Amino acid sequence: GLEETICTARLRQNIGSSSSPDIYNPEAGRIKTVTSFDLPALRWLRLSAEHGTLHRNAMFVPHYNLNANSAIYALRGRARLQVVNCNGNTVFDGELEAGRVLIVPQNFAVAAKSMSDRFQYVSFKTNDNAAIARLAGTQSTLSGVPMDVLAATYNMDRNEARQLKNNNLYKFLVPPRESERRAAA
Amino acid sequence: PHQKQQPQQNECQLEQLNALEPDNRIESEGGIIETWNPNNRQFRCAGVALSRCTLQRNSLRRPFYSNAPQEIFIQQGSGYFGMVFPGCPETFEEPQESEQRESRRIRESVQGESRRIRESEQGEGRRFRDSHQKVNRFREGDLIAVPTGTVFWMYNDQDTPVIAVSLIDTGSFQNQLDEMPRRFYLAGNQEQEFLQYQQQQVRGRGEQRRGREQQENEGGNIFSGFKRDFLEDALNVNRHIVDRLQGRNEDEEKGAIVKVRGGLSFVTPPERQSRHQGGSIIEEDEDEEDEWRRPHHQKSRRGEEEERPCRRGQKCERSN
Repeated sequence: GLEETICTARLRQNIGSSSSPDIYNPEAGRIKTVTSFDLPALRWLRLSAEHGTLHRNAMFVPHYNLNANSAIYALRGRARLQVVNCNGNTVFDGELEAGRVLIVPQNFAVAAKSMSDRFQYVSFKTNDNAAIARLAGTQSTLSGVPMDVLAATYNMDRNEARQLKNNNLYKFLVPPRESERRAAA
Repeated sequence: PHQKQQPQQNECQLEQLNALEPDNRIESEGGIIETWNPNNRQFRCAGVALSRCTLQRNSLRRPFYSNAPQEIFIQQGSGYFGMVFPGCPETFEEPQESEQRESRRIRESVQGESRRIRESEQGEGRRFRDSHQKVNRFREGDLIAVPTGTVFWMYNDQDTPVIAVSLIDTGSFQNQLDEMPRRFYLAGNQEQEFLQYQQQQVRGRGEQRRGREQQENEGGNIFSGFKRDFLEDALNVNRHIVDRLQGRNEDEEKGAIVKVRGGLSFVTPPERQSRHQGGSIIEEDEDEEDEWRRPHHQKSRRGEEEERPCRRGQKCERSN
């Protein structure tokens, strides 16, 4: 029965020009992921991928890969990326421009801000169901912690902890600030 | 399909085993963390790392996540813990003040602190209704399962110090880094407990210069490596809050476990009482699922009392 399973398996899925991104904000950009749910063949390979486009000065919030290493390859434009290790050290703070790749190990925190009108990347991930945890924005790790626990953790008052939990209304992609948008225009 | 990482060749060629004590101790304001050297061959063979955390009364272990799954056993004491699962909603919501009869808010009453909190709340006009992910109670004998990369915190609200022994399964397929256990703290600027072993390993490889550099930079949290402007943009908060987040404030020498003045306040269901039955204690706060699975004593045809599991769909004599 091999010919009914492996030989005819679907091995292709377009993510580069998808009209149905998984994450979309018209002011910030879009992200499309392909996992073994979308393309079952990836289960054998235990790999997945993500394609993203960020508008100028838009930001992908600080996050980490829970269960995968990733290789971010820049396709177009350039962006400023920062990566932090478990000791809180900056292990990368620089530009990633088209044609270059950056390896981000599992659990290292990473954030990106586009410096071009359109920064495009593809990120290869070493798990067929790679998942990320966000460190900022709604439903992030910070907003899942009780306010008092945050206040005690960071030695701040409740009002500051409330701001920390709620000020950013975006989940993944943060559009540029009004001042940055005006300057770009 | 997911296989455990195999130990390196000859790692398990052990001629003698030893009972090991922790060989490193890091003191914090609210407790201590002791670790066993994960570079020891016995640990390397098993692909695990071990640590023991002692939390004093009113102390909080600041949130962190690890590069491998963990099991935490509560050797002593009781308290609260929380885990933040990425993408999951905040299902514990504070009610309006008038609706608070059903929920329980824990707060140790220290007058000065309570007054300060009330004042700041009045300043906001009305109290902000917090919501967060599930908070759980733990007690002596509990085993807590912490998935890879999941943020975990714990708090001791009782007089007895909490002692928690935790095993990190660095050999798990979920760990895609090397076999070294790593804690990623979300707060503070303390040394993470397994850092010195990483440095030992680096030095062992003759990479002394890199090891020295690493030592100079040690002691930050996952936010402290980002530039301030990045975090200001990402969180939409001012520089002062970002400084707190990065552990830049002057009094930030408290370590991974901090004392909480005035206690913590968050929503959690009221605790149910344990009841005694036939000399044994039955906890009433077990899951409904467990209640279904608990064997019920029934009389057999021969008149003997038999222990039979009560399954879903079956008619069993049981409480509602």
